[in-house]
Amino acid sequence: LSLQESLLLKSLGLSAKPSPKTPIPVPPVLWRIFQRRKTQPSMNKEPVDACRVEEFDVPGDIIRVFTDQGHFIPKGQPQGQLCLRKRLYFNLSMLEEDENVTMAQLEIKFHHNSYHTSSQGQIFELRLSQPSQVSLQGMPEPRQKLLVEQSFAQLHKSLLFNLSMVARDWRMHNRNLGLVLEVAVSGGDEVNELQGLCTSIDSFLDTSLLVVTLSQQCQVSRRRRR
Amino acid sequence: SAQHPPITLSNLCRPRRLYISFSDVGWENWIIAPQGYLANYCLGECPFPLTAELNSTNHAILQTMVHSLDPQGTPQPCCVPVRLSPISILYYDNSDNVVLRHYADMVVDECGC
Repeated sequence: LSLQESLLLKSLGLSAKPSPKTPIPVPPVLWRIFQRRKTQPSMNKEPVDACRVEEFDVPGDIIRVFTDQGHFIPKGQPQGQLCLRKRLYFNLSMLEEDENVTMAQLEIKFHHNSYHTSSQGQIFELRLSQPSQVSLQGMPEPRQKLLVEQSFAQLHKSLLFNLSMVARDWRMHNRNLGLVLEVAVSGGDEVNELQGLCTSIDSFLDTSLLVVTLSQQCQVSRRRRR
Repeated sequence: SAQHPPITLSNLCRPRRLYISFSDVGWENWIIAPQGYLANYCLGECPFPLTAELNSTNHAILQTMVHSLDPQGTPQPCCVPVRLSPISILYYDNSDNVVLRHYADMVVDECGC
C-alpha cells in the first residue's frame, strides 16, 4: 500500500482499503440522497454544510443502512392473534469509536400479498420491544422494554420508527441485544380464520436500520465554528 | 490528470482543472460512486496592483506593494483556495456495508491571494 494511498485513505476516515467480497445492492435511500447532492447547484454561494444531513435535518456526515441479521422466533402453539415474532439485530460494531450516532431510523416493509381479498382493510397490531437480557432456551422470557405499539392497515408503504435513543444506548453500554418485533391480527376470533389473515402479511418482511453518524473530523470543525 | 495551465497572457491566480479518477488509483472496486470528480487546484500570480476580482485580502494587497518595492526581500502573496465544496462518496466499507459519506472541502470553487 503506497504511503500516499494510506495517507489518503486515512484522510478519508478509513483505516484500510476496503475490498468488498459480497457487494450488496445500494439501498435506494442512499442512492436518492447521493443523486440529490450530486445535482445540487454547486455554484450557489451558500456553502453546503458537509456535516449536516439535510434530508433528515440532523448533524452528520456518514450515513449507513444496516441489514437485519435477526431471525424469526418460533411462535410455539398458535397464540391467538399472533402472526409473527422476529428478533431484529443490526450489527453497529463497525462504527468507528469516535463516531457519534445522531439518528437511527428503523424501516419495516411488509411485502403484502395484496391479492388476498380476505384481508383488504385488515388492521394489524405491531409491537416493538427491547430485551433487557439474553433469553435462554427453556427459561422464562426476560423482561422487555416496550418501545412501540401501534396498529396499521395493509399499505404499500414502509413503517418508519425513530430509534436514535436505542442506537445510542447500544453504543453507550456496548450491549446490543437487538429488538423483538411482533405482529398480530387485530379483531377476528376463530383461530383458523386468524391464521388465514396472517398469511396476507406474507412470509417476507424486510427491515433495515438507517444510521447517521458524525465523524471526529466534523465534531472538531463544529467545535471550531461554535 | 492536471492539464498544464494554458500559455495565456493572464497567468493570474485562478482555479485550474484537475480531474481525480478513482480508477486511476485502483479504487473502483470499493468506491461505488462517483467514479471520479473535478477537484481543481489554484495556480497563478498575485501581481501588483491586485485587482478586485482576485479575491485578495488587505494583507495581500499590502504584501504585493512591498514585493514590488523589494522583490528579493518579500515574496508575492500565494494563490490559494478561498471557496471549497464538499462531495459525497458512496462506498463499501470493510464489512461490505454501503456507506454514504460527505467529505468537506474536496472541490476548489474559487481561488484568491
